[in-house]
Amino acid sequence: FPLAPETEKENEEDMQFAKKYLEKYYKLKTEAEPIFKTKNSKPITDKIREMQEFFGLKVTGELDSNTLEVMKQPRCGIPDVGQ
Amino acid sequence: FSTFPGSPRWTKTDLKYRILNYTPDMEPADVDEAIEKAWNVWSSVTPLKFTRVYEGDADIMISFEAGFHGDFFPFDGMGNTLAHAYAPGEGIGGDAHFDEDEYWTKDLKGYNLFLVAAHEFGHSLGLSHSNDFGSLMYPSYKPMDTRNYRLPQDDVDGIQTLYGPPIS
Repeated sequence: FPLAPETEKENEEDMQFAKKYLEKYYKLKTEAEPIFKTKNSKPITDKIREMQEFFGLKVTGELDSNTLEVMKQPRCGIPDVGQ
Repeated sequence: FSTFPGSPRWTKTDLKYRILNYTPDMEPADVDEAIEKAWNVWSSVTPLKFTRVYEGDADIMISFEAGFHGDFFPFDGMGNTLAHAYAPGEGIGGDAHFDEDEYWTKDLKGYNLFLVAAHEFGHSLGLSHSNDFGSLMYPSYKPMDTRNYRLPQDDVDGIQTLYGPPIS
């Protein structure tokens, strides 16, 4: 039997893709987490929300198919958020 | 529309640009035409004037680059990131880089160079991304008929907050 069903692998690939996208265009920090992180802080969810809000998508914080579709569109390399 | 943090802008209205190299995807004359047309989009609604230079320094250097190209923001091969440009400033400020791994065209068979250049030059002049879906500064590429192209109002409003309307 395969170690993981194909859909799980696809989901993991999508999540890795989304992480890279959010790191690049929404300054997602996956290393060096802030010391004063709140208990319920979910950086990826927050950044997905930020991205969904910017693109006028339904804001869920979840990596749904519409969000993924927008992430996969060809685009300009400049981040959408101020640095 | 939005501007970059601190709203950097050029303090002069006569800007020089230089095309450092060409993509093999297009005839050089077609690249020249797309670039010139992209500048016209912005000069028609501001007091800005753009003059091409062929050697030496220019305010805005334009080049086609693949992968790592010396600015800590490597391109990623075909698809995804198409190009990037820097906000107004000295040195690399204002410069526009196009991903050579894309297929550039004067029409819509590949990525239309005019559409992407016009967007990037918006960054070169100080505009950041807009979340107005119909605007030129929206971050995703949208193929469209470029004949009689008219700059959307959101972009006109944005650039005129930085430079004002054309001087009649």
